Amino acid sequence: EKKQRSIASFFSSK
Amino acid sequence: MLEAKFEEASLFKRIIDGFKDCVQLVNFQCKQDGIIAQAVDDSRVLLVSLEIGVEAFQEYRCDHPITLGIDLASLSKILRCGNNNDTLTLIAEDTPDSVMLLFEDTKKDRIAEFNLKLMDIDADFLKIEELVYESTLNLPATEFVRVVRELGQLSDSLNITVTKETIKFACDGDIGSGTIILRPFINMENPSESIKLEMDQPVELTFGAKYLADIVKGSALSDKVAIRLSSEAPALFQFDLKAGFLQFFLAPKFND
Repeated sequence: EKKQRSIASFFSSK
Repeated sequence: MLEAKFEEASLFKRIIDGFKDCVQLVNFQCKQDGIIAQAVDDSRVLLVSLEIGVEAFQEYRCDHPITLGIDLASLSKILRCGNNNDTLTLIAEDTPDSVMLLFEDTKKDRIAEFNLKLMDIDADFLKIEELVYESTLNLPATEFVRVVRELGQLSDSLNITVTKETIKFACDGDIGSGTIILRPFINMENPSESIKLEMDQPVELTFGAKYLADIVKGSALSDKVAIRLSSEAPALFQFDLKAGFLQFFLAPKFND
């Protein structure tokens, strides 16, 4: 079963 | 002072319809060169990024940067009050607590004025680095909507594999599996039906079908969608406006 990643793990907050 | 006039209210309606189902509280940042907005869905998997350029408006004036914190569900109620071919003007003071939506039906000389209370939305603004994507495909939005609808019935995950000459959408769920293969082709008579593929590297990614079901609502804005993919990176689904775009960045699933 594949796990869903979060978008925040790719884009840093400004 | 912000005064942003759409020639047709339907454009702003379609823009909001494109993403109101996956995010609700959105800060619209109005600047001199247009309006931008960014929001992340509750599951923090999908990032929506909107840009509306000055050229998308019949008239546009924004003396100072203004942030409009808006509940899209409330905005939609007011947008239903205008006719598609009314003009729609957004009007706000410099530090507003509400935004006015002014609908004008020039033929019947009918004017409707609504004020939407603004909200103080504390949302961090994510920096979206310009990624170099390994594969880019351009296809008719209707084809993308159909693939997502048909395969989304069979599984909650949808796999996209791009190789030299083929784009494969596949799913494998409890009730069964499905595979749809598209190939690049140029339709001379009807170019918007063409499918274009630029593949620098083969890519295979898996996404949550429920997020794709939200993303396809962007097809209200454009008859084409650009899908940009890179391994281990969020996919970009972009619907272009005459001046601007609606972008969805979707984080992939990965093997544990």
